[in-house]
Amino acid sequence: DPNMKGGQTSEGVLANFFNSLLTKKAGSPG
Amino acid sequence: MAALETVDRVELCESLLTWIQTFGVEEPCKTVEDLTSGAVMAQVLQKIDVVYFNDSWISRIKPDVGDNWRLKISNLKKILKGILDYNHEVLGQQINDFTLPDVTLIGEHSDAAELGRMLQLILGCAVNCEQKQEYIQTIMMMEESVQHVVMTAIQELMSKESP
Repeated sequence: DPNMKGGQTSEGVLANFFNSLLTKKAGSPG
Repeated sequence: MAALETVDRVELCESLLTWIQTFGVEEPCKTVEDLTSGAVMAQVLQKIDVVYFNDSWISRIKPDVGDNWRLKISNLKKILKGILDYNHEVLGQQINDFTLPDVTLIGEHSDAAELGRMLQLILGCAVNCEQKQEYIQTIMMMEESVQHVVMTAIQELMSKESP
């Protein structure tokens, strides 16, 4: 499934990424 | 990251144009040409941080430049400097090894790939600023294909940021 990545749905990958961005502190690496 | 090598600059520009429209600036911002004067980008930066990109800063950006590419380039240079200074002075980070946008190509030839780089830097300001929550949540409401491009653009920037 092209929408799957490492067992996660494409939607899940996006949600994880943007949620981690929300909690990322300024100046800290991703 | 290997995926970052495959950033399609024109696709990036198209997706970031869609994102720029979420700021609801007064001037038209649907095409590459709409953005080459720098006026829209300046207004978006002011929405991102009105204290830093204040009225005094924005007054240096000439409105109504028409087709005068020299004035466009002059505006774009000020905006690029503003973005880089903001990263350094407010966000406390430097962007290393990122090919900076060629403002001459944007102003003179409405180059979508170079405009994409410029919008990518503005995206970096939005997702790192104090009100980043608002901007990130807006991105999360956008079409999935746009979100993917935005995510890749942010990842590329993050890989080149240093405190």
